[in-house]
Amino acid sequence: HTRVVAVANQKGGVGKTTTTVNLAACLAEKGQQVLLIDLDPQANATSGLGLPLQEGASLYRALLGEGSTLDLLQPTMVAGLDIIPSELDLAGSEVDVARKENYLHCLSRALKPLIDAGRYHLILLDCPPALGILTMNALTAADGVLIPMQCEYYALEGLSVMARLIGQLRDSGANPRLRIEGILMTMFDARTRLASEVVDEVRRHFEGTVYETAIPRNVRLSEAPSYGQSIIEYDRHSRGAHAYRAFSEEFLARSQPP
Amino acid sequence: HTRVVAVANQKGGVGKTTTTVNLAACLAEKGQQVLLIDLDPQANATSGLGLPLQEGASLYRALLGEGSTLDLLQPTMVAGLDIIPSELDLAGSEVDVARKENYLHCLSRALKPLIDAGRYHLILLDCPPALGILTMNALTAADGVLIPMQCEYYALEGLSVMARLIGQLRDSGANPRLRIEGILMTMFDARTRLASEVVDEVRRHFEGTVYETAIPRNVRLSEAPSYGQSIIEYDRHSRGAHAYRAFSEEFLARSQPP
Ligand SMILES: Nc1ncnc2c1ncn2[C@@H]1O[C@H](COP(=O)(O)OP(=O)(O)OP(=O)(O)O)[C@@H](O)[C@H]1O
Ligand SMILES: Nc1ncnc2c1ncn2[C@@H]1O[C@H](COP(=O)(O)OP(=O)(O)OP(=O)(O)O)[C@@H](O)[C@H]1O
Ligand SMILES: [Mg+2]
Ligand SMILES: [Mg+2]
Repeated sequence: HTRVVAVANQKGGVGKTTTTVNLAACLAEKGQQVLLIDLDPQANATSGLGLPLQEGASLYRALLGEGSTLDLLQPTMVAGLDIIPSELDLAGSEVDVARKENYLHCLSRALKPLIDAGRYHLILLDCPPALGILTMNALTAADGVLIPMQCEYYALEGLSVMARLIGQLRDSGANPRLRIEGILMTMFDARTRLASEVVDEVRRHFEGTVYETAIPRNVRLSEAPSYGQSIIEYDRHSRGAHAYRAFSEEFLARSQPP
Repeated sequence: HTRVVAVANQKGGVGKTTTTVNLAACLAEKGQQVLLIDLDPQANATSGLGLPLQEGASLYRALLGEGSTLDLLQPTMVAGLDIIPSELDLAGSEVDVARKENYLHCLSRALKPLIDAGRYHLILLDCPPALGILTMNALTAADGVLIPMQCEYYALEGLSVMARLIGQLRDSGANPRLRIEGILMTMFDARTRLASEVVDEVRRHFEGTVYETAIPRNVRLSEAPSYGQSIIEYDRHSRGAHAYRAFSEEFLARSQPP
């Protein structure tokens, strides 16, 4: 059974792409077959895994029902990790998708042949920093939402907005199975009082959904993308690599059916 | 004469809101009359200046030609700094605005009575992390674009996209006077090699548009918003306050007609 998890948070710069790329790489290292779909027109996950921007390579046409997602799969440098890259034109797809019948389900319709083929254990969706059409499609197609959350005040404010939206999508019937997969604290700097205050606040409000693992601020994580590598290829013994490996174990333990 | 400057970058978390709030406060401290307009549905600038979220307080209806922006002005705790706050509904305005005639000019039409009244030296527009309808309206209404830029690899990739877009808006006639006001390096951590490499790269590509002042990473800047204060109220002698004061002087020197 292929699970679909959206990595989403409308707050910008909280570590969505860094988490999608490194979780995918750590799971592939453990033998999971993973597909990463870059739904952000910025295409950071695409370049973070060393792929060039190619016109027509993204999900754009498949979202409109043209062509098949099975033809868009590309390998990455990481064994067991494939990608459907993004491109700039993906930004333009929002207008076209909005005009479609049942437009919230464009992505789940496009993913159906992939899920039926059963090639992957997991499909991870990297979302742009907005609650626009692409993110809404991702939330409608997903089994769960992984919410990376920077240990900062501004990031705290958006969390309740996201939680309310997930509840609305579930209760309205757009996606009855949608739930919060978990909240991952990122860029945690143990030296600052603010970081610990924010973590306490989140754990209090969202009891039981915050992962035990917190990702520390580690410059190696922000250097790796400039080499087109995940953290486990770039610097496998860094604090960032240890943290994402520990997180991937917690992620697996939580998402496996008991 | 009232100048309009959009603070924009589609990359998330680069310091757009932090720059808008603290530049506005530093300029007000120097005696400039400043209006900050929060165009981001996340409403971070609104809460960062200590205002509550109020339904109907945002620019939503004025963007659609209903009511006047002059009725939306609110004072802040900073003398000389007024705000038009954001609200969650602002996200919904994008669909309504898109249906309007000449939809890119909805904001410049709404700002006209404000500019004609001549109450402010400067109007600053805090933009969401996307190149959607709200940001496009801000770019069409602005005299210049201030681009905050994190000293990170992913942030580098988006810069050329933004520069290209500005050129297109100017050359297409949507906004013939639009230019890059300047590029401000933010969250600069002198201890990392990556930060200096990114700064060198940006200075090479965008010669002459990068401000001399770089804003250092300083935890006091991320603490201030949780008290609803700008950095000069929260901790006027912090490195963050010194950096934004120095930047505001450079900003003024550059934007005054010779
Ligand atoms: N734990 C970390 N330590 C240090 N730097 C990090 C960490 N996680 C992410 N970064 C860096 O912080 C920046 C923001 O992270 P990233 O781009 O992954 O966030 P995002 O949520 O995907 O952003 P956007 O909202 O633009 O999509 C990037 O430059 C990234 O390299
Ligand atoms: N120089 C700095 N030093 C330390 N922290 C900073 C600095 N500038 C901004 N921050 C913090 O980094 C985070 C991102 O900054 P901010 O929210 O201003 O970026 P933004 O570009 O407005 O984000 P978005 O794309 O979501 O609108 C915030 O939590 C902010 O408090
Ligand atoms: Mg991203
Ligand atoms: Mg912001």
